[in-house]
Amino acid sequence: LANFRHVDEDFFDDLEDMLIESDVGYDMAMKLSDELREEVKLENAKSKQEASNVIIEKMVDLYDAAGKDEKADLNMAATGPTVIMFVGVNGAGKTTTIGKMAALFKKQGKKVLLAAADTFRAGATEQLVVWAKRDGVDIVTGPENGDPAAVVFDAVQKAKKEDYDILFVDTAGRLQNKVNLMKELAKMKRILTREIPDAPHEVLLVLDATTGQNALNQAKLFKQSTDVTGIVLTKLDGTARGGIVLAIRNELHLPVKYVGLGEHVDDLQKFDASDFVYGLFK
Amino acid sequence: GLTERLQKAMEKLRRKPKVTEADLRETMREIRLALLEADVNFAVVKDFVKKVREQAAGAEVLKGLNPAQQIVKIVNVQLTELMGEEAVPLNKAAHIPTVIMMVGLQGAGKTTTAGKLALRLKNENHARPLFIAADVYRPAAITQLQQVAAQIDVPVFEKGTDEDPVEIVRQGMEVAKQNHNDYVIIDTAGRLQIDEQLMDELANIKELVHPDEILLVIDAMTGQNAVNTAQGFDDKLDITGVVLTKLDGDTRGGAAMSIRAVTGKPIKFVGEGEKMEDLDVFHPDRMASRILG
Ligand SMILES: Nc1nc2c(ncn2[C@@H]2O[C@H](COP(=O)(O)OP(=O)(O)OP(=O)(O)O)[C@@H](O)[C@H]2O)c(=O)[nH]1
Ligand SMILES: Nc1nc2c(ncn2[C@@H]2O[C@H](COP(=O)(O)OP(=O)(O)OP(=O)(O)O)[C@@H](O)[C@H]2O)c(=O)[nH]1
Ligand SMILES: [Mg+2]
Ligand SMILES: [Mg+2]
Repeated sequence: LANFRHVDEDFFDDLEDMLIESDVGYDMAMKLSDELREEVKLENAKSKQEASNVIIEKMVDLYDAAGKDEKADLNMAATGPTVIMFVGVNGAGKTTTIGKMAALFKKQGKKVLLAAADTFRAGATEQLVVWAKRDGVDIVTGPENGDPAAVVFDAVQKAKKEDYDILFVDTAGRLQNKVNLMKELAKMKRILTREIPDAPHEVLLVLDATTGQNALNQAKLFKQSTDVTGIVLTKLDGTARGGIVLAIRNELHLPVKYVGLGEHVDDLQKFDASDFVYGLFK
Repeated sequence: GLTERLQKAMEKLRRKPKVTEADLRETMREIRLALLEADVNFAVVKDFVKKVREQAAGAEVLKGLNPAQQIVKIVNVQLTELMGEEAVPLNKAAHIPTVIMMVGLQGAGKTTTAGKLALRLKNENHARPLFIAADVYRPAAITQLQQVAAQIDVPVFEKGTDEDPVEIVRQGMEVAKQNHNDYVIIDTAGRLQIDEQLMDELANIKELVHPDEILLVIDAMTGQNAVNTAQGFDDKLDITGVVLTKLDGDTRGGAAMSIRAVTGKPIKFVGEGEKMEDLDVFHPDRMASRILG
């Protein structure tokens, strides 16, 4: 038991440091450390290895418990085209994620349409056009600096008229504190809903795994203006761990649905809580 | 932010006849929390708080001479010093062209910042810069740079995406020589600091052209990982400066402190928007108060 006590104090200090280092955040790290301390005691884990296993299991349980029954999978339309809107701050990986997802659904035999509704950034439309060509899917574009809402409208019309199974809407990156840009996003969402009552069936917040505590405010404000339904956590192939999604899960009940693991078309995987938790400790 | 946190912690201290070790510990804890909240790396926070504590203990704090104000002042002074100097200029070559190389993780803002720097050089130095499009990987990266360049009327040397980036840079430098461009700005592809092959590519470009400036472009909202990124790029390339982007957001920007602490390299510029005009020189005092909140 004396041995366990030693694993206990240093072990839990190291654990807290590791969690903080993974961008879990101080409050969440302390909360987890307290819960895990209890769990390790309950399970009577005596070695570091046993304690680690208990901790990983418990954290996966906590992640699941922080949910409110949201779909872990993408929400698909009962009939007609499924519309998925991608939002997030500049450079997070929205356009690339659409490129990956389009290929994924095309492989499943779905008829996929892309909407290049970033009409603002240099080379944005061209970037998505390259992906469309690579994936062999169709794309709706608009004039440079044109109204992004018009591209959204045109794309939805085409999706309905030509029986597409799925429509991915790419939007321009924007920082959550830019009120007028957030309003623009809300307007684009309203157009989707007006044209297809249940649309968008999914609003995915694309979040860069290197982001720190600011990600929580990102999630809050994007959820406020577009009712985000899930997260895609990108760049997990790097050294960042994306721990902030635990706080986002805890406070906003948003599930991570997919993770980005690189820049190529196949570098997208469904989120797995155990893999993720395990990654926090690597 | 820190000031409010410390005021609260200090309220209790003020009513006491003198500040005890426990009070000091509590104050240091508040400082630690404020910095972690601001995304400063936890190891950097530990070192920083240790230094502050030494100063606070050494000062008259323990004798109860308005401890709150003293400690806040110590923190502010320490942090502003750590942040480095204001408006450190770009290095300039003895003979034209001055070569600037943009490096960093994917999506940090390299291509956009390259444009901003070129515009600044044109406006302030009447420069005639040339871009070299060395990102052959990202879809339409060259198109993006060309559109940025068109906005500010700057030429781009590109060789499409089938050529090796080192070779593109070599040929671009020839063109710069012929056209007597006084500045060359090399836009490189985003990459992970753990990608050995791609980091070697950057080292090869460096070896070929000996840049006067290697700027690490970092997103201001980066969390704890900032130290890994900064260390990785600095160890491999011996960077000469840092540009912190997207400071027009509401992030506290603690990554700035982490990067300074770990590399000692100057933060030269900050990006404050998506337009070509949205670049400012670095102000350490503003950054310090932003981090402290
Ligand atoms: N390593 C890695 N890079 C990624 C991943 N996802 C995207 N990227 C890269 O991140 C950079 C930015 O990706 P984009 O898709 O342009 O990001 P975005 O959110 O559309 O950017 P804006 O439209 O400018 O806001 C590109 O270099 C991508 O290749 C990922 O999962 N891993
Ligand atoms: N709000 C804001 N956006 C910025 C700033 N700097 C760059 N951006 C945006 O961030 C996104 C990424 O910028 P890029 O210049 O493409 O980044 P990059 O580092 O070249 O990306 P890769 O080449 O894919 O690695 C774009 O949407 C830019 O408009 C800034 O200071 N503020
Ligand atoms: Mg994009
Ligand atoms: Mg770029």
